[in-house]
Amino acid sequence: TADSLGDALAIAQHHDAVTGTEKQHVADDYSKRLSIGYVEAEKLVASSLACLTDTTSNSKCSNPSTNFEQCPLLNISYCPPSEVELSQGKYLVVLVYNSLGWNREDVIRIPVISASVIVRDSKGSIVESQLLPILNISLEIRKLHTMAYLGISPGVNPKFWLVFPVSVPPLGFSTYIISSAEKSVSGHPVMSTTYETHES
Amino acid sequence: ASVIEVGQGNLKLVFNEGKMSHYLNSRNSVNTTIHQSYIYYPGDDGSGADYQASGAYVFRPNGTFPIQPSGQVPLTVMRGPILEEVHQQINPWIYQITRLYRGREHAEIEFIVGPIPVDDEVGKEVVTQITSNVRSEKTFYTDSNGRDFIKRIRDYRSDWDLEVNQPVAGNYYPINLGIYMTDNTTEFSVLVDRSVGGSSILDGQIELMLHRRLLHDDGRGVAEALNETVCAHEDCTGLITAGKFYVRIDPLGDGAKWRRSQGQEVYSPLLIAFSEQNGADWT
Repeated sequence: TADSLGDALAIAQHHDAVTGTEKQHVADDYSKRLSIGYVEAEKLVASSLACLTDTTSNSKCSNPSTNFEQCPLLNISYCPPSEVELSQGKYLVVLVYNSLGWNREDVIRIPVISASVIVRDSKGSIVESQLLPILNISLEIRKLHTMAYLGISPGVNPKFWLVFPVSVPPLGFSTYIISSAEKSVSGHPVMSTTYETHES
Repeated sequence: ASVIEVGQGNLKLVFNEGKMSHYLNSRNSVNTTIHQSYIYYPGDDGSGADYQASGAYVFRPNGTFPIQPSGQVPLTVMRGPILEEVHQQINPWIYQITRLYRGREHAEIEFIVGPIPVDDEVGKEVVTQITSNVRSEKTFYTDSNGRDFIKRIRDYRSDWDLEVNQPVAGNYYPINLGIYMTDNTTEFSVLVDRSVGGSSILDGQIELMLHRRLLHDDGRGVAEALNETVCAHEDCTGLITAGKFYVRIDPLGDGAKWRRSQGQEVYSPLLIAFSEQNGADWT
């Protein structure tokens, strides 16, 4: 049923939840119900995206085969689907959905463990990309929050943010494919130049 | 060098001795000074004449405390073709990243605030202040639950004679989408990615309250202090909040389009979903 999504939406609009004027045990309850609603919505969206991208099935798309995962903790640089070693022949498909009614040019950032990757669009053209080192403070917050909220160790720390520009049509989606980079291919991500100023 | 310029498109930000100092847009000739700092308001403990403590419902500051880094803040600057970042450790519990994207004409500022220390038994309400040279003459505009921006005049209400007892709290407003101010030539806008409190206590200055940790109940119903902690194993600390706000300065009349379109994009970010594919048929 879709009841828990309705519960979560109601909580997200409740004045105490918005302003933080609820007791702590109520805040904890809200967190749990919001999380349950999010998981339900994620399943629904994954199924919808699979139908949108499935070019083989008929219009009913009753049994989509592709499994899409989201990363609700990207703000603390935690994204297990993108933090994988991409061996030859293995591709990470990144689907970007735009819920607004105009074309959007934006920049995506995802944590990766290897600098040796390459980004392509759905036509196979290489997309310009940039790598930024993930600094210690982000890793400390990632560790604290995954331990506290998920009760898990976050595993191998990602080393870089992989950043690339995307273009997404109105109420539509674009796909990008990340693979391990072959040495012979040009178009590798540009490593950011990093420097520190002096302290006085 | 003590002066650093970031941004590779029309918009450039200058940092002087570790602090943001200038905002330059070569397309529309905006060239203005801008400063950003952090302060906190110590929460009133309710021991004063009116017994009103600062709490979840009531913002009752007991003074102003500047958060000044000792000496110059060393910056970490990352440069690349798509975006440039400036990282600043403001103090042990405030970290900030300023980002300028190629092709964008606003600055994105990500803040990571907390855990707010309360070892000194003082609750704190942490605020960032962004100061421009806009001559706003007590007037600023805040959104109404993401809808129309409503005119606010400091220490004034249009429908009754206001007696100002709380010069800061009495001028605070909820900010769900953004806040802006103008003068004869310029518009200074700040958009937010979450609901915060905000105001303009001085002309040309916009402030946002980013985090609060308080030690007393305000006595208005919630019956506990706003002092949430997070525990990993047996270690409990105050919460860390991480969010973003967006700063832009336009010639007068040019800011509204950005506030609406960027505001929608902040509220409805691109949804990213991942899937693995093996073999050569990834298209």
